[in-house]
Amino acid sequence: MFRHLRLAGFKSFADTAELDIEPGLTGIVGPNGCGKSNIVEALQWVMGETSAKQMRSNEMDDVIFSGTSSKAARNLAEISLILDNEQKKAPSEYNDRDEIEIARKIVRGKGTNYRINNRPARARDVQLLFADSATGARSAGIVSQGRIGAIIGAKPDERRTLLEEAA
Amino acid sequence: MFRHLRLAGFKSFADTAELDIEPGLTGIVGPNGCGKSNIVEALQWVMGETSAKQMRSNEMDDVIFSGTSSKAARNLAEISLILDNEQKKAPSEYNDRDEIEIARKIVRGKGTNYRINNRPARARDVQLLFADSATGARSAGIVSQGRIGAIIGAKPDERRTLLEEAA
Amino acid sequence: ARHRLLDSLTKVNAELSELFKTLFGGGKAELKLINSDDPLTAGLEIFASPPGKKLQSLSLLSGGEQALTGLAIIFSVFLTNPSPICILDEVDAPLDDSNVSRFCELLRHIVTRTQTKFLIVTHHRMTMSQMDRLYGVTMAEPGVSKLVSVDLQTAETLREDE
Amino acid sequence: ARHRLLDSLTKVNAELSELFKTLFGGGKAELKLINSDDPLTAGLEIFASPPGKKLQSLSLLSGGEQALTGLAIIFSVFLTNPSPICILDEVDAPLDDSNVSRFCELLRHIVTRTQTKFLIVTHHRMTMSQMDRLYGVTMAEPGVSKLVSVDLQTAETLREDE
Ligand SMILES: Nc1ncnc2c1ncn2[C@@H]1O[C@H](COP(=O)(O)OP(=O)(O)OP(=O)(O)O)[C@@H](O)[C@H]1O
Ligand SMILES: Nc1ncnc2c1ncn2[C@@H]1O[C@H](COP(=O)(O)OP(=O)(O)OP(=O)(O)O)[C@@H](O)[C@H]1O
Ligand SMILES: [Mg+2]
Ligand SMILES: [Mg+2]
Repeated sequence: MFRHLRLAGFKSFADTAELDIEPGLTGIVGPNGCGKSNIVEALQWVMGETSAKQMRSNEMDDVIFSGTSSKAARNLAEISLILDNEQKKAPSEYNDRDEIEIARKIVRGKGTNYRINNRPARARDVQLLFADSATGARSAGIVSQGRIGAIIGAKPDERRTLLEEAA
Repeated sequence: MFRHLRLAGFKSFADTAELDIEPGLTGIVGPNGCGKSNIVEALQWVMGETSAKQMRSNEMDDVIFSGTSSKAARNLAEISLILDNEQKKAPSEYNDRDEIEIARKIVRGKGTNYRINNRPARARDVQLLFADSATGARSAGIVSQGRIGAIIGAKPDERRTLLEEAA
Repeated sequence: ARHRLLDSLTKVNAELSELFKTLFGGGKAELKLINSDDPLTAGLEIFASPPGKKLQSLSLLSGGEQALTGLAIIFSVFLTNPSPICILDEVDAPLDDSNVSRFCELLRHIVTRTQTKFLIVTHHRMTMSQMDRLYGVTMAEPGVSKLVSVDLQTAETLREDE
Repeated sequence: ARHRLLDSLTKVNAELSELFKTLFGGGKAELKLINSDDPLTAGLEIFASPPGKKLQSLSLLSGGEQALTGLAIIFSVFLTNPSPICILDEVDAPLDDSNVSRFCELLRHIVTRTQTKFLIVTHHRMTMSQMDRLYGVTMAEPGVSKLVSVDLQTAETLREDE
């Protein structure tokens, strides 16, 4: 299903970065603070995450590259995720192609918008597309940094959502 | 100041264990769940820790060795800490010796008691002895597992105690 | 909805009792609904006992044992309703070497069982060496991330000269 | 009490500006009292910016950067009012290799400056190799801990066959 991720202007990725998502185990390595968790958040964001707090941010504009001492801030961030649709398991309107491209863009001060195969879509459409395949921004299979400690430390009624995910 | 720790019947240390505390850097290593953090708690406990929660326990009796599939539970835990007093910096009543021995014992269902140089003492006496040397069970210099994450994640007014420690 | 929740609890527990044994080399673990008879308002409590130890509340387990128990639960939920991708961000940080290698064996086992694609962020040398491919993230220019595909050798040096 | 608190804030910040630079190889950090004019009811906020990055709130820093910032603060408080013993329980877990070696250098520096005795619980090979002596904790009998003094060689194997 997941094939390829492209991010530009998202958090510390000022320029375009591309990641092939292949079968088996893909490791992501690098020093502290280099941007590894930002990649995990890029995937959650393009799958329809609507809470800035989940992006460790105060507001959603904070995900746009904010500049460094030598590079100017950007005003736009865009992430595109390419899914394999060879088995035509997606909702019917997308089955005209072997691939589905989900894109999400945010412009500073102007909000965010989604596109599926280059046609405008709502957050809802994108979220449903992933929910049909038992995944999504809040899926149990996406374990962000520190989440295991949070599950162990949570109160019992906060943990019930785990079971709902398995249902 | 700190010279030697002896623990018996405390948490997973069913039998007596001895640790020399020497100058410089002493590493404590071993697999997950083998008892490393229990040693840190042993030191906090003998220095007068009164909260079972700080010992990751529901009640203070939980610090007594609770048995395994092949070893019976104990009813008593005792920890002794030997301090070097060559410079006679301790309160005057303890300056008759070059060493001071602080001991704390707990008997299941019967509570805990302290001794300093084999004479009965109160928790208060033990706590004051350490407070005079800028240390103690809750000292900033004792960083239990997960404490740094807790400081970072705390609300600003919960962090003020750090400053009070430095004063 | 009640029925579905109870059903998924049974399935997750079935997976958990196997997975906990794989990760810990023995012992047992179980999830139970507590505080209410109605599953929709009840809480979920975790009971776990590593091999040779008594069943106890989570807070008495060590840091590494809690992390390994958490992993076993996440994977049990995941296997009950497998999804095409699984992303793990430094879940191996509190683990000692022997638990890291059991964790990697379990990953291999899940890949063959479900065809899931994994993205695994790690600092552990052992985990890196078990990956099928590696991406390095660098900040040659401070504050600006770049993504490069690397081999194990380069990843090692990436760790060293960071 | 107000005066003492403000005084210790100044001292801790003086230590922190040095220590942060040592641990991060540059950048700056500062503690500020917020939410009230009275230091006794105010909150303590942490501002930190790693080298080449803008000053930002703690939540934007990475896991490892937060851990390193937390360490710099703990050591600043410690150096403001040094005590005869310092105990650190797996504070190096989220750090990459180059931050682990900077952490070890700082420990050495503090030992020579204050004569403090350190007890350091760690799984990191690099940290182990920097210790003056090592104690191994084993559970040959499941659930029963034993303490043995080990050399680096044995500690390595202790990690391997755990
Ligand atoms: N009263 C007790 N009697 C017997 N065992 C106990 C008692 N209290 C705690 N334990 C055991 O001690 C173990 C935890 O030890 P500890 O937290 O020191 O491990 P650790 O070496 O720090 O591991 P990690 O590397 O995962 O942090 C638990 O498995 C628990 O079963
Ligand atoms: N909008 C933004 N613009 C520029 N940089 C950003 C933005 N948001 C976050 N960052 C930077 O990204 C860095 C954090 O990256 P990330 O959390 O991905 O690190 P990491 O590789 O996961 O590190 P660790 O190994 O410590 O977990 C921070 O230092 C932060 O300054
Ligand atoms: Mg991270
Ligand atoms: Mg521990």
